[in-house]
Amino acid sequence: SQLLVSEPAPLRAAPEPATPDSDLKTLLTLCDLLNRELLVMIGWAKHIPGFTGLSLVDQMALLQSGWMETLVLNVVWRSQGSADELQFAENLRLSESQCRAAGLHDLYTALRHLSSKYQQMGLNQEEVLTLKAMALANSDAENVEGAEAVQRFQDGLHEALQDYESSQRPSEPHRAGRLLMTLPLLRQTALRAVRCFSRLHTDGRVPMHKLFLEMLDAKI
Amino acid sequence: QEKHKILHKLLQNGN
Repeated sequence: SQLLVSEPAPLRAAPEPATPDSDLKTLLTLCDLLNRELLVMIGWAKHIPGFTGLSLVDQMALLQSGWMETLVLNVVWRSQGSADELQFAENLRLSESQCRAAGLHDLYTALRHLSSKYQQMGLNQEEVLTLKAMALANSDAENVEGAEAVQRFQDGLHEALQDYESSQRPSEPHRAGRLLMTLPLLRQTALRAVRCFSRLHTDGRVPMHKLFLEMLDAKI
Repeated sequence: QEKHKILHKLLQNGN
């Protein structure tokens, strides 16, 4: 319930009106959107029950290792209503050919694979919000200072998921486990997303915001 | 080194 309350309103893409449509414009618009989502995510993280109880260093460690998984869940959740597009925002939907043209084809296949998996499962909002928080709590960050505090943070979210599933879906006793069993694919998808944007950056194809680059840097 | 990061500032002064 706390995650439902603290869920930020979805952001809209902000394409430059004066710039003619092009693959570069798609990338610029996408990178700007993702950077703003990242900013919002950092504020959102503080509302996850238990997060601010962690040390500042551990808060950074979890965000540095889990941020792309949380961004991926945002996109995948928004894309649930579509069979073949990626909906990064209400006003930014990309088809496979648009992704390919922008150098995002690998990202497209990875995100669509995860999106269709959650579509088959009938993922709902409560579940995706809990998974987003878990992506941070379970991000296997290195050099954690307060391992016990992080473990309690994880256990709290795991308990919330189990309580939710047992009360809302009593006829599906394996549901919570099945959701947890999607986390490895989420991790793999996020790593492919990191590689894709890192490649775009090293190729100099699109300027990226400092925060986005700092967080990309933390993942490599 | 971590202290100079944007993330550190954002977490510290609460957006």
